[in-house]
Amino acid sequence: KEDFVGHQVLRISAAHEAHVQKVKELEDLEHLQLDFWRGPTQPGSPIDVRVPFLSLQAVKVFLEAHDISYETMIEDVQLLLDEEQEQMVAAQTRA
Amino acid sequence: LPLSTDTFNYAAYHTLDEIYKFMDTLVAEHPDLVSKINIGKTFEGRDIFVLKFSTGVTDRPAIWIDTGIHSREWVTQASGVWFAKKITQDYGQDSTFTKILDTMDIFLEIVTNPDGFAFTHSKNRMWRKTRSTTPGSLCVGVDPNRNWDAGFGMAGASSNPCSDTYHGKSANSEVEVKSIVDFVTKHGKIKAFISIHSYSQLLLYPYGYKTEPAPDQAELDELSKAAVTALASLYGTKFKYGSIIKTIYQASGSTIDWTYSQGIKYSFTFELRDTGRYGFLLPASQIIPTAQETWLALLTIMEHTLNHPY
Repeated sequence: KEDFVGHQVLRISAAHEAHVQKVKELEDLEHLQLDFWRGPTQPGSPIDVRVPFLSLQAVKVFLEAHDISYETMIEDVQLLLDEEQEQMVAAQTRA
Repeated sequence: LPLSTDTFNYAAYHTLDEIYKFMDTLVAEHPDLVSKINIGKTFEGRDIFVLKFSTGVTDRPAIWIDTGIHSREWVTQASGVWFAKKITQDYGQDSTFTKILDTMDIFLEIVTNPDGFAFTHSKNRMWRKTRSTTPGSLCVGVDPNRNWDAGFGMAGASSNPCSDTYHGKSANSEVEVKSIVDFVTKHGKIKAFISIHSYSQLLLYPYGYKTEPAPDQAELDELSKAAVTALASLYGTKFKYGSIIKTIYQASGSTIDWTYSQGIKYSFTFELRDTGRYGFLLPASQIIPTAQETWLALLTIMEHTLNHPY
């Protein structure tokens, strides 16, 4: 099973077009293995990206260096997946 | 598993097998209203099923609804299950809906990407694409919402097989897409086509691959406004609406651009509820409210389709 321990989902706020373009640059950096849940579109629209643990520092530094604000939408994806799995097992057991 | 759809847990996420068993149970409970159609087999050999809701007369116009073409968007498949039950509950009870189903058939494809959905349960919860292989690449899968024959391969899709928006080697290369294309083409009387995604809270209409307004833009825009107003009336969930390209981004080869090009005027795609926190991992407690509010928007589109024959 794919392991998402330490992966975070960041919600990035692109205030203007230059920010959008910068995030698009991030999208092209394949080695970061970013998974855009909601891609960069236009200023004001939230951008959601799942960031593997090993890329977190690079991505956050990049965003902060370009004064692009973000918040952590999901602190640890695996924790949520484990919760989801537990809920499914519990529902099946009840059934 | 419950032996009845009355005791099925709609507030939980379910596996492919459980959903397929639910479908069988629903058909068994309502043999005069619901039937199950096999429209093809996936790349990995799984059956692709569509539920047909019909009150009996053949050769009727129809409404198509699909959920789960992007496999990780679990709230959509779960909503599809809820819609299926809702249809059987409301027929004969809700006068507006009864009129719709007395005049038109409804086709509901609950798991539009079965291979991807099974993969999200077994190996990678974040999987979005199909599971087809690409010769010469180690990367697997095609984005089935970039594989349709409408602006195929243009800007707004990736030619890189490793990308989540890989368009595939040719239009309809994915059997999951081709099966729908063949079904819709053969049917010939589908009047509304609604493809359901999550999340972002959007209701979108063509086009996605070009900025030119659709010929029916004014009507689609008015109808979208009515649909999102109905949706918001239940829990206050606000949806934006508009053409794909103007509301989110350029996307080529998308589902509803193809259906619109086939003359299906009422072609829409939804992006369901976004709580601002969970994305594709929307807690199961959100399933029923999401489905309930979406149903109101669907009803608005279905009723408009009924009242504006073409």
